[in-house]
Amino acid sequence: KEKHKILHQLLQNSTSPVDL
Amino acid sequence: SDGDPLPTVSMEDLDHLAQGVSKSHLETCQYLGAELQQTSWQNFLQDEVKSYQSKPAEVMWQLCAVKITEAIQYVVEFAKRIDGFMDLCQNDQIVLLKAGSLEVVLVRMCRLFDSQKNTVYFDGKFAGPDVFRALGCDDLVSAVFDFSRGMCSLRLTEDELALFSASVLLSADRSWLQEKLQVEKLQQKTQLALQHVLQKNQREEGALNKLRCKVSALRSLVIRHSEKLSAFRALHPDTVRTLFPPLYKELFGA
Repeated sequence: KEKHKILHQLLQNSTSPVDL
Repeated sequence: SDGDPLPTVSMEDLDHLAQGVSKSHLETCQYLGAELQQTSWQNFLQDEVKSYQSKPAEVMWQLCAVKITEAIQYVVEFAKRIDGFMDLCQNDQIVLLKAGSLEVVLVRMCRLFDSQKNTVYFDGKFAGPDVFRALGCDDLVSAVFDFSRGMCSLRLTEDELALFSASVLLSADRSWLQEKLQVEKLQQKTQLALQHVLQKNQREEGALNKLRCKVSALRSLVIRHSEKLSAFRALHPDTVRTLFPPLYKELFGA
C-alpha cells in the first residue's frame, strides 16, 4: 500500500485533485 | 479465458454501457473538442522550437513527466467512472492503472494530434517531433508520433475512442491481478459494447482487428518509455528523485 500511496489516495478521493 | 461463458448481455445493456463509458470519457478527457478548436491549431514558432531544443535534458524530461502525470490523473478519474471498476479489489485497480494509464494517455493523444502537420498539442501549442529533441530519445518520440498518426487514420468517434480506452484499461492479461475473472468479464462486456458501436456506426469488418493491432503497439511504446526512463535515471538520479512528480515515480518505478 505504501508503494502506491498516491494512487490509493486518488482512487479513494471522491473528487479528483485535478480540476475537472 | 478459463472457459467461462461470455456474460449474457442484451443490446440495451450494451447501449447503456457504451453511453456510460462515453460520458465518463467526455467528463475526463482533459480537452474537449470545442476547446481544441479554439486553440486554432497554433504551431510553435521556430524560435520557440529552438528554445525547447536548447533546454537541458533534465528540464525537458521534467516538463514531459509533469504533462504525462497531469494526463494520467484524468485517466484515473476516467477509470473510477467506468461501471464496475471501483467494484474490483483495490490491488487490481492499482495493477490496471499502473499497467494501462500511460497506454490510455497515448490513445487519447490522437485527439490532440494534427496528422497533416505531424504535430501534437503540448504546453499550449502544437509541437512537431523536433520540439522534443532535448529528451535524447528521438526514436521513441517518432514511434509515439507514428502511433498517433495511425490512430488518427482510423477516424474513431468519441464513443469508439471511449470504449477502446476502457477496453485497454481493463486488460485482463496484466500480471499480478488477484481477481482475473472479474476483470475478464468487465473487459469482455466492454469489447462487446465496442463491437456493437462499431457495427452501429457501419464500420468496415476489419475495424476491430485494426484496434487489436494497436494494443500490441501500445505495449511496445510503454516498454520503450520504461527503458528510456531507466537510462535517464541512471544518468540523472537526483533529478528524478527530487524533481519528478511523485505519481509518475510511483507508476513507472522511478
